[in-house]
Amino acid sequence: MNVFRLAGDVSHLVAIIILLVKIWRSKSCAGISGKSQVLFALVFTTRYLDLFTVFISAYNTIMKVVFLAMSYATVYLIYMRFRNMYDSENDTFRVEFLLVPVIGLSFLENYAFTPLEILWTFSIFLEAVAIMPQLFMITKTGEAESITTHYLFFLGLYRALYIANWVWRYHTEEFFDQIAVVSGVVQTIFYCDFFYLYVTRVLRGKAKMILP
Amino acid sequence: SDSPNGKDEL
Repeated sequence: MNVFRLAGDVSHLVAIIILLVKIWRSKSCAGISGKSQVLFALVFTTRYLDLFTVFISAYNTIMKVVFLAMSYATVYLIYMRFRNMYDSENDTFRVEFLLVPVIGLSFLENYAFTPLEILWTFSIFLEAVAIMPQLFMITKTGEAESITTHYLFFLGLYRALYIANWVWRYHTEEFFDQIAVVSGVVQTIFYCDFFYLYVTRVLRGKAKMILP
Repeated sequence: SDSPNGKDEL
């Protein structure tokens, strides 16, 4: 555990809490892609199956359970509790275009051809692209509420901090996880364009982020 | 200690 990794996990936690609290307090999930949230729930579910097989640390176990619980709570709020506000007409990204290649890749490129390893790899690849329905939705509607952009900012920050964590671990413990690092870098690239808009628009006091 | 392929990470 290093400071980048801890800060990355905290950013991830903050992002998910921002989204949950926003939906809960506004009683609305307008502008939120339910598809991205289902994909994230799938990411956590397939990655954290090792909760049943290995014990790494209390921190690790607690964070995994919290991420799982909060991602399912988010999906529940969007599709059940506040489904009347769900913006399905703009949440039209075809997730099969993500799932099919990601399933194929996880069978081809993994550390061991076992169910748990393939599912872990699937979760890593899927996380890299799971935000695409949300970014697609923002592009389609041409705007995003500032709270939604704060959520995306912390999610992107979490990815960037994980890269710093990997650089640190490479130099201090010669740790290098090729699958996680390559997908992590790809994932972070998706946020770059958004980061630019966030800094130039949202941080200058706009209530909404309107796309150029 | 850490597992070989980063499973200590979240």
